[in-house]
Amino acid sequence: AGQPAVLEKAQEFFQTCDPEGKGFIARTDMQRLHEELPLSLQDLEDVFDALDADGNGFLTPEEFAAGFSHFFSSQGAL
Amino acid sequence: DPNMKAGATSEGVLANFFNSLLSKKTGSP
Repeated sequence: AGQPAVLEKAQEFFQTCDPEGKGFIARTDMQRLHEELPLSLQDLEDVFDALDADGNGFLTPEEFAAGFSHFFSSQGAL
Repeated sequence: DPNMKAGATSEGVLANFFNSLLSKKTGSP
């Protein structure tokens, strides 16, 4: 975390997953992306579990941003 | 190490997920 552009993107993607602006992403929100993204429901479950660091069943913006930052640093993107 | 394998798998699926989001955003402005 730390790079403003990465955090901005993370926030944008968080809103894609949470269009109602609840402030968190539930497992059902993630499964809804099945219609928009070329990922299977199982893939989306795995994504949710990977991002849900504390395993409470809700993704906070912080957890989402942490996962996204990790992805970016491991990809060497930006 | 099963944990290492699980970590590698989730990295792959996360990469897939975020890449899909990226291409969705850039693909349909």
